[in-house]
Amino acid sequence: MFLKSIELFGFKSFADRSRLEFADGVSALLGPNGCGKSNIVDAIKWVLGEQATKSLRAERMEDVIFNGTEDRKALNVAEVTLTLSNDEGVLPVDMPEISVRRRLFRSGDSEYYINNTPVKLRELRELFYDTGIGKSAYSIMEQGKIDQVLSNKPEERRHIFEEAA
Amino acid sequence: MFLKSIELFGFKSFADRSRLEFADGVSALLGPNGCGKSNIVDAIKWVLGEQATKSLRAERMEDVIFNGTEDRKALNVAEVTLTLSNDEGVLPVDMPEISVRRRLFRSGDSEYYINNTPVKLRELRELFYDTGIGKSAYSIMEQGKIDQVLSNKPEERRHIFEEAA
Amino acid sequence: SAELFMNTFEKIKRNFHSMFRRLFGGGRAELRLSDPEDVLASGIDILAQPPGKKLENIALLSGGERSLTAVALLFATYMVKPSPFCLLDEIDAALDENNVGRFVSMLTEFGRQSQFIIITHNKKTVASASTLLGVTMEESGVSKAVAIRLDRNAPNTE
Amino acid sequence: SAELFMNTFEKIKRNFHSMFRRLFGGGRAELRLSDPEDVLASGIDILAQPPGKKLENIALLSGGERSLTAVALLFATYMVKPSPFCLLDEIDAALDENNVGRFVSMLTEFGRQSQFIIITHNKKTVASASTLLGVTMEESGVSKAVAIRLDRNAPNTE
Ligand SMILES: Nc1ncnc2c1ncn2[C@@H]1O[C@H](COP(=O)(O)OP(=O)(O)OP(=O)(O)O)[C@@H](O)[C@H]1O
Ligand SMILES: Nc1ncnc2c1ncn2[C@@H]1O[C@H](COP(=O)(O)OP(=O)(O)OP(=O)(O)O)[C@@H](O)[C@H]1O
Ligand SMILES: [Mg+2]
Ligand SMILES: [Mg+2]
Repeated sequence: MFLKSIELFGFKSFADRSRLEFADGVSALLGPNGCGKSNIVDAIKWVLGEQATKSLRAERMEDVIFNGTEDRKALNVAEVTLTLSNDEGVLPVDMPEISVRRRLFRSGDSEYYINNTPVKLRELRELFYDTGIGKSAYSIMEQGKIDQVLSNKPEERRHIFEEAA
Repeated sequence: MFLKSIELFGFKSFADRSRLEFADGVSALLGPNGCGKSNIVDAIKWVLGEQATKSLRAERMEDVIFNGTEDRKALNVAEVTLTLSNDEGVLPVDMPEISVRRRLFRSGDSEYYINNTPVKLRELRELFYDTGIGKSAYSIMEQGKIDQVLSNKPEERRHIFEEAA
Repeated sequence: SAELFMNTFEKIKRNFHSMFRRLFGGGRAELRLSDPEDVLASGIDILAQPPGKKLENIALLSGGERSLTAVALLFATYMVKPSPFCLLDEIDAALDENNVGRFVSMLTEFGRQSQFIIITHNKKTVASASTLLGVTMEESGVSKAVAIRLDRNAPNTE
Repeated sequence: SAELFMNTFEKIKRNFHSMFRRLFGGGRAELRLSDPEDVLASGIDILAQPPGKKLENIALLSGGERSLTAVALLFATYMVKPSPFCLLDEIDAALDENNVGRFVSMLTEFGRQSQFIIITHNKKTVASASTLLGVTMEESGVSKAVAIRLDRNAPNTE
């Protein structure tokens, strides 16, 4: 197992601090339309360093901060913490468990942490550089995007193969 | 009811002459993946005069002619006949029932008929000009295209509204 | 003309809001001219707010919410200019069972006045139809239209 | 380097063909370099032939056939370079029940060696998973993670 748990607070529809425990093998994530399942996929991409707002279904990065409901005020910060198991030594860090956290304030400030130590975004992204995680390796298949695997231009498909090489 | 029946022969996967009788109200068309349901949608668009091969999921118009299987040879002509009820006087023809037929030969020749009378493609298309049938009026919603209703550019959406005006 | 367009636009806009509320059980939806100064060329923006949520960019809506919103717009336009028939290919694919039910009750209502042909894999949608049309491929690669015997009590309607 | 790329390409190509045959119960699938003269820059074309049919442009395949073909390529690539986890959001949406079954048996097999998280509305897919994670929105617009009690005999697992 690689993903151990995720904690979301103020990220998109997760206004309250929420935690999901992952398991090995196949986990099915279910719930009604609009309840937040794909938002969890966005949260995982985001905490791993995703900067393309379109890829998070947002126009500006600020859009990922909980923006309120009829009964609740908007929040001022979005935070996602992902805890990863490193038994296989997949990550270039000498520890069996690693947590990565990302915060975005409505002011525009951002914070990034590896094991509670503040780091730069670049360091966070480099942590996963060689692991094969990330959109180009088919490891995250977004909703509605399965057909693009085939409709991709032959040149784009090449990039995915290069990643696998 | 408007569509009374459709007969396909040599159109895409319909190697044998096949006929479907339509009904009023809501009809559900079902069958396993790849059995030919969306091909029927393509056939209806085609016999009404569709010329954009991409809109028929084809590269060249010749692609709509049955191209053979492991056990069957390709055919040399595709033919679709659509029978329409005109009780409401929707069509500018003074008859209660109208049939339109389109044929495409592998040689590239085409034939078009309104009530078994040979016509030009333009006349076939003009028959439906004012009826509101056709992709821009949301009357035919292709597989996988429902999301485009929302992701369309605001200007494209305008065309649909103009059609409805 | 500008007047005819605005007339149609206002009607579709009103319908869109009420269709949306029926499909979502509340909330609101709007159509807005991107450029109100230029009625004859302006694009049309869509805003949607599911019940209890805040009005926002429709890109943030979920897959199922987007499908349902598109369905609301489809029916809204249909009310203003009903086409002689309507062909829908798997538009219920992203809907959960609850929303399929809401979609199906609206489809049934519109089906009383117009001809709808819907391609679907969803059992609820199939069960709501008044006529079933079947296609099979007994011989590989060769389609065949078949009659479907209606055994609505059978566990396998596929 | 050209050699490393071709090595990887050949492996994925072999896997793609065998995954495709497993998911479709036959047929064949190929990957081809658009420009075999230029290994370092060539694009990659996909050809797929469901059992009994003829090899043709993948645009002519049905929605469900395209999904299944994409799944075959996904798993084919995965066999060559397994990522530490795999996140799949509703990739079974276009599949009929029969094909969901084939997809699910392949997913279960891969799940024995890797971590897969699949978002789905399909009951068959849900039933095949070893762990269920739930999300709800009891309060409008506010997501909440919930534990799901596994009552696999209940008619309503939604
Ligand atoms: N910044 C935000 N603040 C509050 N709510 C948000 C924010 N961003 C997105 N949402 C809400 O999240 C919901 C979408 O969630 P998500 O896409 O995860 O749904 P889903 O569970 O995947 O549903 P489906 O099954 O339809 O795909 C939308 O209703 C949207 O309003
Ligand atoms: N010219 C042709 N000759 C023979 N077969 C063809 C031709 N064009 C398309 N086909 C076949 O038609 C099949 C696709 O049919 P169609 O798209 O109607 O499926 P469908 O019933 O809509 O399935 P799904 O439920 O997956 O959407 C493909 O398998 C394709 O090989
Ligand atoms: Mg989703
Ligand atoms: Mg189809």
